Amino acid sequence: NGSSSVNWPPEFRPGEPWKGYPNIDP
Amino acid sequence: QGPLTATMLSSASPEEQKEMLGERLFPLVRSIQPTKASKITGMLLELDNSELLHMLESPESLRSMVDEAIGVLQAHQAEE
Repeated sequence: NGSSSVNWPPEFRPGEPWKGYPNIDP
Repeated sequence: QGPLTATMLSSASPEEQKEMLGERLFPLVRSIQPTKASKITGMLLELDNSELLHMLESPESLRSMVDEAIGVLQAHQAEE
């Protein structure tokens, strides 16, 4: 639906800080 | 490196808790689904921590959740 869905799901990369699910709201 | 416990998680911030769970989940997910492990792990981290802890101890639960996540991911990608 919204363009924000393109960024879903966020990727987990081992060794990097997990940014989680920020409210995507440009 | 012993098993991750709820007690260990409780001493960390919410972001750190997900990170700790992700570090444990990722290699297991990768062994099931090597190509999409990053995205699938990211999806699984949306679940409750208690559920994630259970999955770490139960390979059958993990596998069924990974299968489900792959289906959701494919449906999502098909929409785009």
